[in-house]
Amino acid sequence: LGRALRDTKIRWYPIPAALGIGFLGLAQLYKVNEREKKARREEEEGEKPYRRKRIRPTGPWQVQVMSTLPLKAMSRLWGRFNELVIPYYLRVPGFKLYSWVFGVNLSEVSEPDLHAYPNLAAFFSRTLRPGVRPLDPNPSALLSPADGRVLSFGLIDGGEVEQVKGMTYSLDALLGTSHPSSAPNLSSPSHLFARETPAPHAPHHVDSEALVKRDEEFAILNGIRYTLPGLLSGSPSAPHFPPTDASTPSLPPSEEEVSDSLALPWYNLPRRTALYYCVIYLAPGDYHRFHSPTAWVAEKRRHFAGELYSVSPYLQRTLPGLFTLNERVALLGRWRHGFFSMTPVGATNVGSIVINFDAELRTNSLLSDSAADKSPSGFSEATYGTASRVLHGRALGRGEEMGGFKLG
Amino acid sequence: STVVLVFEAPEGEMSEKEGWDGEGQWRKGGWNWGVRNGQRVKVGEALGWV
Repeated sequence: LGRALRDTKIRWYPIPAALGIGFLGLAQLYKVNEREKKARREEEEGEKPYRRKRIRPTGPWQVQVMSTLPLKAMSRLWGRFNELVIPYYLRVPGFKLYSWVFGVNLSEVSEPDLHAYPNLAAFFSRTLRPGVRPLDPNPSALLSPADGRVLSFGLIDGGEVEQVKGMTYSLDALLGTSHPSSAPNLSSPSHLFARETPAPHAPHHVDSEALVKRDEEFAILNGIRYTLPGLLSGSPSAPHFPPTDASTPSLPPSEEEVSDSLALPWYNLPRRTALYYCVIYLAPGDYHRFHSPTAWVAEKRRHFAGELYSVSPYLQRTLPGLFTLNERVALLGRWRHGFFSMTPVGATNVGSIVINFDAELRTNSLLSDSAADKSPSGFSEATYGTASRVLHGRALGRGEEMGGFKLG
Repeated sequence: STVVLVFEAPEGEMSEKEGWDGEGQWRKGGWNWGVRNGQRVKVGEALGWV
């Protein structure tokens, strides 16, 4: 053995880089798949009375084939792959090619030197130059939260949201209910939006001191001092609260006084209201951060760890209830006219959803999947009540960046 | 990826004076859509207004 080790000549052979990367990719895919299988097996063996069954979608053969693929594992692998650092001299031609294929407007990008983006993941979640997305001057307008294409919009009738013509899904399935066991009243959003939060099954509660400190001065958003009525109307010029009088010393308002001053409580609107919806699809080349469409207060977040089907217009036509199957983060709250919610929905290539003011949120990960799957309601919930004791939630200004999508 | 907005807004009253916007009748004091299906939008553009 000693002689063999000493005398055997070592010869090195070059292995093509693509072969090596392919092998590593396959090994990683196999490993992740095995891990997920094991987790699923363990879950099935456990005696969980509220265990949720994996939903198998119905549809044409393309959908059936897709439902057998480990989409979440593929999405994570895709994310890892896109975090590989691109060689310096390949970055500019690579990103220019990507921009040409997917229609990225490079003149809007905040960092004009494409060498500064080490990989496709960094380029994908790029920021824009200030001023290239002016906000609509109409203060009563609801703004587009993202760059994209309007796929559908309309009135929610009987709790049903129309995905595409002829295909509908339930609002409860999209956003969840406060009381999973009770029959919801689909004509009203009240069952989605209970003020007595958190729900008893909430696995954790966002209770960050930083959030409290940041919004203790609830009236300051992006350097502008808002008065409370102005905050919900989106205007910084609304009259001060309480009305200041030169003859009497102005005292800071009590919490009760401020709460009472919320001009339009969602549950007691003086006018007849309806529920509306709008679906915006973001193509791969679009700016993938989302902004607050109006001045509103986010009160709770629900994370649904579903699957990660593609959300391309083709699949939206062929797979009913696609948005209720995919992983999504529903942010529920209120605006000046009542209930307000914003739900970023993930896809195979863009599986991770980041909310800037929610450091605890983890999407497209085994841990978060497990937490949500074990919940009887099918989602994990957190409340932002401690972000502001006055507003009972996280105040968001008009056009404020809220978060974004990430590759994988 | 996709963003879905669900919100409550006043219904308003039908206003014949305002005319049609292509999708439905404009509603005085209520919610009005400012987009069409398939339309490309950018951050900050109005989807609709009250």
